[in-house]
Amino acid sequence: MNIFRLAGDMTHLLSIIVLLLKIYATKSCSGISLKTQELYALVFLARYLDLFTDFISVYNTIMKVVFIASSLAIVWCMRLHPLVKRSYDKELDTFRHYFLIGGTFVLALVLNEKFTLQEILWAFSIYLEAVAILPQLVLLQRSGNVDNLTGQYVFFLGAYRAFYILNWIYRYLTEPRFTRWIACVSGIVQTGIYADFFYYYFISWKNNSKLKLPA
Amino acid sequence: DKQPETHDEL
Repeated sequence: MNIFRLAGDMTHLLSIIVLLLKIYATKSCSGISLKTQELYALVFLARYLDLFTDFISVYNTIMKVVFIASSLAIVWCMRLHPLVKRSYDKELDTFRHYFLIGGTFVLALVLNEKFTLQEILWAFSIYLEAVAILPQLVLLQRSGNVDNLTGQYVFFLGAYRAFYILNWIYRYLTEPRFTRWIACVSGIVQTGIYADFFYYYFISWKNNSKLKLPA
Repeated sequence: DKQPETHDEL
């Protein structure tokens, strides 16, 4: 464990907690893509199957449970909470995310570290996480609504990406056999798509703040 | 055969 990875895990967790608190506090999820949140929950469920079989550390186990619980809590809020679900932009959140699930699963069948169920699902979760933000990006392009996409959420999501890339550079430099090509290449693609999301977020945020200026 | 690395990253 290095400081970059710890910071990356903390900012990743904070981004999920900040979003959950925002949705729960305002009882609104307008502007949030349920599909992206479902894909994130699927990423954690597919990746943390080894929760009960391989014990790596207390930290690792606790964080896996917290990631699964918090991402499912967001999906539960948006799907079932009587007040929140009314504010879901169902007609705008139309990205066909099943193609993302199918495509990344096929890729995981081809590109994996070992052709075992656990490794295929792990690679699937890595590829899926890279593209999971796409429904949110499309929804943001369509709605321009950043009410619930707080600046903190976007900041922590970006910090998570930055710290993980620093973590891989650090591990590559300090560990003789650090070769995690699947995680590194997919993580770089994920960071690129995040940068695109950040660009649309910044544009929308600027337009909204212009709109809100006193006439 | 090469055992895949245990995935210690979250």
